[in-house]
Amino acid sequence: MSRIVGIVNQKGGVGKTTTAVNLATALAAQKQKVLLLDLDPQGNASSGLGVYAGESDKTIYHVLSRRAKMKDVIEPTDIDNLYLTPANIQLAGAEVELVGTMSREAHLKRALKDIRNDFDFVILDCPPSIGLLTVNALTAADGILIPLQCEYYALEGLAHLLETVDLVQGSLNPDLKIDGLALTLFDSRNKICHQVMSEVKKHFPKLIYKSVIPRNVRLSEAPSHGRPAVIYDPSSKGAKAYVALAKEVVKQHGGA
Amino acid sequence: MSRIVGIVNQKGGVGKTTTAVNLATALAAQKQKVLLLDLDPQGNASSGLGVYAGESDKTIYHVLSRRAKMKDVIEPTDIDNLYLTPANIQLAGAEVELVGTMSREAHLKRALKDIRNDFDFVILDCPPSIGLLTVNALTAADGILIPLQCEYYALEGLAHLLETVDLVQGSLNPDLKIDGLALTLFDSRNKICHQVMSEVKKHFPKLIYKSVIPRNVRLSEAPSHGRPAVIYDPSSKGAKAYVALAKEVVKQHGGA
Ligand SMILES: Nc1ncnc2c1ncn2[C@@H]1O[C@H](COP(=O)(O)OP(=O)(O)OP(=O)(O)O)[C@@H](O)[C@H]1O
Ligand SMILES: Nc1ncnc2c1ncn2[C@@H]1O[C@H](COP(=O)(O)OP(=O)(O)OP(=O)(O)O)[C@@H](O)[C@H]1O
Ligand SMILES: [Mg+2]
Ligand SMILES: [Mg+2]
Repeated sequence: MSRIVGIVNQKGGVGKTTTAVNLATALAAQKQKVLLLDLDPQGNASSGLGVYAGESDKTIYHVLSRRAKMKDVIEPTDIDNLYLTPANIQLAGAEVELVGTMSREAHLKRALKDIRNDFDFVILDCPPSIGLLTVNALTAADGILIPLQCEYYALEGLAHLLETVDLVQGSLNPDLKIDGLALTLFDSRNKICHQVMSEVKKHFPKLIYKSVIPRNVRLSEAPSHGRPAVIYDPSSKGAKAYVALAKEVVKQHGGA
Repeated sequence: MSRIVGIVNQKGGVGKTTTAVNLATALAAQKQKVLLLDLDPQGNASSGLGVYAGESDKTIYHVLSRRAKMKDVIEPTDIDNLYLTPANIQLAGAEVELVGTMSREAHLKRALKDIRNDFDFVILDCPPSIGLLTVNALTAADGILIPLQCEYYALEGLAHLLETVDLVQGSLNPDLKIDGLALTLFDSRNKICHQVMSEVKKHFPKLIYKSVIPRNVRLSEAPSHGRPAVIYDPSSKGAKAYVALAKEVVKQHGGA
């Protein structure tokens, strides 16, 4: 039961990295062997685990530009069952460098083929755009989990994201599924949040995960300590919501 | 006193669009003639003013791909002194299409040459990445205003943004200035906000605008009504902060 899940949304700041880091960690705590793969040149998923890949370190950039194999860039973390493939700013070069290559959308898919069965889950943290890095993720993934901030601009972007998924399903990756939508940064005092939630429930009733991630300050504090919130403060509302989401994800894919 | 100001930060969701839309509107209210130019394929600055450019409408995409002139895509809005150049998802194609063209970073600079003196300010809303669209903005701009969310990941990205600005100043646009940093989404109850604010004050004391933009729900409600918050709810804390920021910006550039 190896599943590659892309955490995708081209809208910025909706909780993609926070979801990728905390979901991956919570899945690892449920005895799933997990690889968190940072596909964003910002390298936030890496620093969210306290890892800063230097200029001379091998990262996913080297794999995409065929200068390294996937097994060279998979590192264990100090968290049981959780492994990381880091990224740093060098990855920003890949968008331009890959444009002219053959089958430029499938570099990641090919790279993951050899190692995917070593893990129960491979979680891909994507950048806030639908450029070549995100398209590589959509081509390599079995499913995508869409973090959706309960705000107007974020809702606006959803329709466009779903069109892109459609295009990818029609050509690059016919088996790509939408695993679900996770409502993030939910502030129950803000009426926009309730409006967005009811809109999404109306249009995509079967796609929404039950676990709603609340706006919770411990989630934004954790990265400055290089720890996922589910470890930094497991009793916080944010951490508990990600643990619950991980349980839903495991159940959804036939796990224990 | 025509000034082209890029609203730039590759970190997602830090308030670029909210700053571009409300600053542009507040400048227009202070008798400045302003063009708000949407350079993000998400088209949020356009929809923030209630404008939805359709497939058949001319947008900044057509100007960058040399199928239209700048004067064809400048529309008046129902707000005095405020004009808009809209964007829509077609603009996403420009990143790939421009890569192989001559002097690909300077398309926007060339396009703005003819019209820049018709305005006191041209405000560029940029996407959350440092791809070709943002590099075009950095090449065309006289100055950049960096919205900085008071969060850890956003602070991490600042160093990389400043390196990019350095590179652009060294080659594509030697006259590019950093007009300032505007602290956004500031929540005085959140200790991270205070930590980030003191970090930034320590490292960039001369660059920070005095007006700090608070987290204010009216700012996130306004886009769903297609109005800038400074018009939707001028008495709100968020709107007042943008009016104060606009006063600082006018003063900074020798205006009344
Ligand atoms: N539920 C939450 N409660 C409080 N803060 C949160 C929550 N989720 C994310 N954050 C904070 O909000 C900011 C944006 O989240 P994050 O960086 O995970 O989003 P992103 O979609 O990965 O952004 P980007 O588009 O730049 O990749 C971060 O500073 C993060 O710490
Ligand atoms: N000061 C504020 N108070 C409350 N909400 C805000 C504030 N500034 C922005 N927002 C909301 O936060 C979200 C992110 O802001 P915005 O879209 O302006 O950021 P951005 O940097 O333009 O994002 P992107 O990186 O996707 O372009 C939006 O939903 C917006 O309505
Ligand atoms: Mg991220
Ligand atoms: Mg924006």
